[in-house]
Order: sequence, then structure tokens, then C-alpha cells
Amino acid sequence: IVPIGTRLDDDAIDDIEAALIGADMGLETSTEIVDELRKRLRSEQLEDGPAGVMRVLEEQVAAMVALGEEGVLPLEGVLPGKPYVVLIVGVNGAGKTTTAGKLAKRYTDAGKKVVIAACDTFRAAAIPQLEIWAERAGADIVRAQHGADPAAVAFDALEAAKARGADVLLVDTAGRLHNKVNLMEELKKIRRSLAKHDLGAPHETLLVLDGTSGQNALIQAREFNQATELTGFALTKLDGTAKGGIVVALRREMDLPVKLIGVGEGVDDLQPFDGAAFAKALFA
Amino acid sequence: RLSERFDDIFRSLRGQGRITERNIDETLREVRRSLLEADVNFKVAKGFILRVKEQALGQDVLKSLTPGQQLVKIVHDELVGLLGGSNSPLKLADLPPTVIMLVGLQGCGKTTIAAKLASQFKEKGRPPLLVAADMYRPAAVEQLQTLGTSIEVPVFSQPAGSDPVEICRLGVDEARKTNRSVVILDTAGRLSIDEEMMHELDRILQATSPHEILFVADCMQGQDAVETAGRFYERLAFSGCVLTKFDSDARGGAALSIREVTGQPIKFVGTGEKVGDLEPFHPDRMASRILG
Ligand SMILES: Nc1nc2c(ncn2[C@@H]2O[C@H](COP(=O)(O)OP(=O)(O)OP(=O)(O)O)[C@@H](O)[C@H]2O)c(=O)[nH]1
Ligand SMILES: Nc1nc2c(ncn2[C@@H]2O[C@H](COP(=O)(O)OP(=O)(O)OP(=O)(O)O)[C@@H](O)[C@H]2O)c(=O)[nH]1
Ligand SMILES: [Mg+2]
Ligand SMILES: [Mg+2]
Repeated sequence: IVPIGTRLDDDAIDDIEAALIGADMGLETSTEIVDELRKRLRSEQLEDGPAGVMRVLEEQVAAMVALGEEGVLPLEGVLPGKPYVVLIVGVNGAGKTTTAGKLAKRYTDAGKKVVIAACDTFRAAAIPQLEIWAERAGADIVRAQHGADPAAVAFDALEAAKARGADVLLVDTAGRLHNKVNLMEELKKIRRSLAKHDLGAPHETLLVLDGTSGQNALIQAREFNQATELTGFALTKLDGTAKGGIVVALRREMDLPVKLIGVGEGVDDLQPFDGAAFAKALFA
Repeated sequence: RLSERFDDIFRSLRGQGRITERNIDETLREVRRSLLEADVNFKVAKGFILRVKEQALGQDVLKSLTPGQQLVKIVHDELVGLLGGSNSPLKLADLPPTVIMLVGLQGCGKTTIAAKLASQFKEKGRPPLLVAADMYRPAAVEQLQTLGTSIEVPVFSQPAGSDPVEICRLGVDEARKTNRSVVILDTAGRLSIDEEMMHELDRILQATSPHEILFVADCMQGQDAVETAGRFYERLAFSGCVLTKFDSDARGGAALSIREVTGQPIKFVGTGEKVGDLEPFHPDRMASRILG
């Protein structure tokens, strides 16, 4: 998508910056990447013109979003907690429930016993939706009646998961806008309920971001991180046309990695994040 | 704020003697930065800036005593103009039922909008029928049925495995038979590049001849809004848009992108999760919001 000549002239720079902005990286991050690119091209000798520039650009972005050891979400083997508790949060419609279902299947496929907590007690048919996902994944579900206190459901679910000797507890929560104080307070309460069990829960708190998100994702991340310390992101709907470049800006600002990506609506459409593949797709 | 940033720029420029056209470019860079922060598509922003520059030079902003304020007014008015002068109501059929078809990406708020519209029609004495045409998402039909029950509006559905096109066709027939004034088709979320699913929308269109096709879009979207709106429009020539999650703090630049690429009016905004949270679109309020 980036047409460039063999020399990096102003037009080529503009084209690259446009591609980065068009991928939702935002003006600041795009400018920083272009400045860094210019520096590297000056200090390195590139024999193969446009291809060389693209390679440097991809490497740069891949490096920016690379997962360190701690960045990888454990999906099999010995898990750092029993049950290993993953809290799933995010704004309305981002893909939390679907991601919870897909993640549950990942763990059951790896031979783990999984419990899912239905902590969206608010939205119409939220619990029936999650029940279908639990069935698809071969996971247990802990639910209460519609309108129950989500924090109480979370507490009970962790209790049940412990009692059943579950390996993993996935906590699906209701969609909420970060600028709604009462909803963010509810989220804090859910987190406190999980922590009450003294098991180190939640071990993982993933903010689910819609791949089509714009700059508001930065504010979402900041606010959700305030309410419940995030450990990473799940970026959904990357099977669409959006590039999800906002995660580059997020990594730069908050140093939190994307751990999972959603690439479809089926139960197996979940992948661990791969920085190199992500960078490649960005410029495809 | 944008006007303060402009004032700072003009103040510093005045210090250099006469303000020139090239100086205007510095303020325009501020406008561009603001629009990109607000998620306006960068191509749309580019065209917008050019028009603002024309206006600024044409109105001789440089000779003004308050160039910063005047420039903000130009930007604001240009935005309002692009967002769609005045409010555009829904088209109603001469002979009922009016068929309204809701389309859009996954999770943008179609099912919620369906219920909100139905509630408004009911209040206005135009008995609606909701049609649950999403046969893919788990518990999608149940979601619409639950909402329908809460507002006492009937929901037409078919058993699992039914064809969404057939459901829509039968739903419109049902609306006609039971003298409903409006029938609202809630379709499954889909990607603009999913050929099979987009073809399903073509077939629903052919089977039901909607009077109004509303493209439902999440106002928190980024640069890609231009792409998806463009593709949906190219395919369906929808007649209006609904922006959802307006109660978020997203600046909503996607609205400008969608308007620019489709030319269709934004008819409503969703302002919350409750069935009453639907408001008419106000271009002037949207312009202020985009400019932050
Ligand atoms: N194409 C695609 N669609 C997805 C993906 N993830 C989720 N979806 C769809 O997005 C829509 C919303 O997904 P949900 O899982 O209900 O989202 P949510 O965050 O739980 O929504 P709320 O609970 O209402 O806030 C559904 O139609 C999903 O099928 C993905 O990776 N790709
Ligand atoms: N805060 C807020 N939430 C909204 C608004 N509109 C819809 N939602 C929420 O967004 C989520 C998705 O809404 P749905 O109506 O299920 O979206 P959809 O487009 O039908 O989703 P799919 O059928 O999966 O494509 C739900 O949690 C809704 O409650 C709004 O205006 N404001
Ligand atoms: Mg959900
Ligand atoms: Mg729906």
C-alpha cells in the first residue's frame, strides 16, 4: 500500500506517514516512526530501494509491538495460578463474550478444565449468549439470574472454580463506557470480589478492543487501567479491513502488549499475538 | 482548545510582520492535527483543509482583528455544512408497512437501534413489527425478543436454520397481514468484505424493497470508517446512517468520513443502552464535538 521511489523523498515520506495514520496509529506515533525511519535509512546502506525501506519499516513496527517473555498469555502447560483467572473487560460490542468463548476453547483443547463466569447480568440475552459459547468450548458456566450483582457472581464463580478444581476461570463482564463513573465503580467491585479469595486473582486482565477503534482506544485503555490494572489487550475483528494500528500507539504510551487477536466469529478464530505478522499485515 | 491554539499562532505570526498565505498553513496544520485526533479520515481531512484555506483567504482572515476566532468559525461552519445542514426524518411509505432495514459491522448496535426505533414508532401510534433476521450470532433472536417484550412490540422470528432472506420476506408479509405500520429488519453484523454476507443483504433488499436502509455505525471508529461505509454504500446505496455509542467520549470524526464518502444523512444518534436513548442528529453539536 506504500508506493515509494528508490530514494526516500518528501512524497515518499508523506505516503508512508499517510499509511501509518490510515492504520489508526495516530499523528504522534506515525511521525515518530517516520523520523526513526529517516534516521535508520541515513545510517544504514540500503541496496534494494523500496523493498529495503519496507523491510526497515516492518522491522521497526514489529519491534515496537514485540512481546517479551512476560507478554505471552500462557495457553497451555503449567499456568501461574489455580485457577488461573482472566478478567475480560471493555466497551460495548468490542467482542468480549466471543473472545471469552474462543479462549475457553483454547484452554479446553489444551486439556484444561475451564469455568466461565457470566458477569454480564445486565444486557438482554447476555447470559444465553455466553451459555452457547460455554457449550461450544466444553466449559462450565457459573451464572445467576438476570439483574444479579456482577461482583457477587464473580465471587461465587471463583469459589465454584476452586471447589471444582478448575484450571482456568474466565470472567466475562458487561460492556461499559469508561466515561460512566458508576459502571467503572462496578468494575472495581468485580475486581475486588475476585481478589477477596487471596488467590492472586485476577492473574490477567484483558481489555478487549475492537479492531476498528480510533484514538478513543487510548482513553479507554487509560481509564480501564485506572479501574482495574490491565495486563494486556485482545484486539478483535482483524479479519476486517481495519489494521488495528492503535495498538502501536498504546504500546508506546502504556507499554502494555496485545496478547490475543480475534480473526473471525467462529470458536477457533483466536490467535496469540504475533508482532511480525501484525507488522506485515499493516503494510499489506 | 482550537481557538486558543489559533490565537497563539496568529499572535506569534504578527510578531514577524505581515501574515502571509504560508502562515495560514501553520494554523491549518493545527486543524489537521485536531481532525486526525478526532478520527476524521486523513484523506477526508486533507480535502476539508483545502476548502477551509480557500474560505480563509477568500474571507481575508489575515486582515481581521480576531483572525483566530474567525478561522474557528470558518472551520466550524464548514464542518456543520458537511455534516448535513438540517435534520433528515425517516421516509415513511405511502402504503404501509414502511420497511426499514438495519445493516452494519459486528457489534455496532443494530439490535439495540431496532428496539429503540420500534419504541419511538409505537409511541407515535405507528405499530411496529421487529424481525429477527440474525441467524448467526448466539442468542441474537432471543436478544431481540427480550427487547421486544420489554417495549411490548411483537418480534417475528423463525426456527434455527432458517434463511435470513426468507425470514425478512415472511416478516414483511406478516407486518402487512397484521396491519403493522412499520417493519424493522434487524440483520446480522457482517464485514464489508465478506462477499457471501454482503450478497445476503442484496437478496434481502430484493425480497423486501425497503423504504429506508439505515447504516448503523459505531461513533468510536477510526480511519477505517471511510472504507466500510464506502463499501456498504457502494453495495446497498443506503439512505441514512445511525451513529451509536454517542454517550462515549469519542470525538466522532467517523461521522464526517461517513458523510463525505456516502453523501447520506445521519438521521439518529444512539446515546445509551436503554431503549429510550435515541436522539435526532444535530450537525452543529457534532461539529463542536469533533473539534473538541
Ligand atoms: N468478524 C469478527 N467479528 C467478531 C470478532 N469478535 C467478535 N465479533 C462479533 O462482534 C459482535 C459482538 O461480539 P460480542 O462478543 O457480543 O461483544 P461484547 O463485547 O461481549 O458485547 P457486549 O457484551 O454487548 O458489550 C458479535 O457479532 C461477534 O460475533 C472477530 O474477531 N471478528
Ligand atoms: N453505551 C452505549 N451502548 C450501546 C449503544 N447502542 C448499543 N449499545 C451497546 O452495544 C452493544 C452491542 O449492541 P448490539 O445491539 O448487540 O449490536 P449489534 O450491531 O446488533 O451486534 P451484532 O448483531 O453482533 O452485529 C450492546 O452492549 C449494547 O447495549 C449506545 O448508544 N450507547
Ligand atoms: Mg458480551
Ligand atoms: Mg445484533
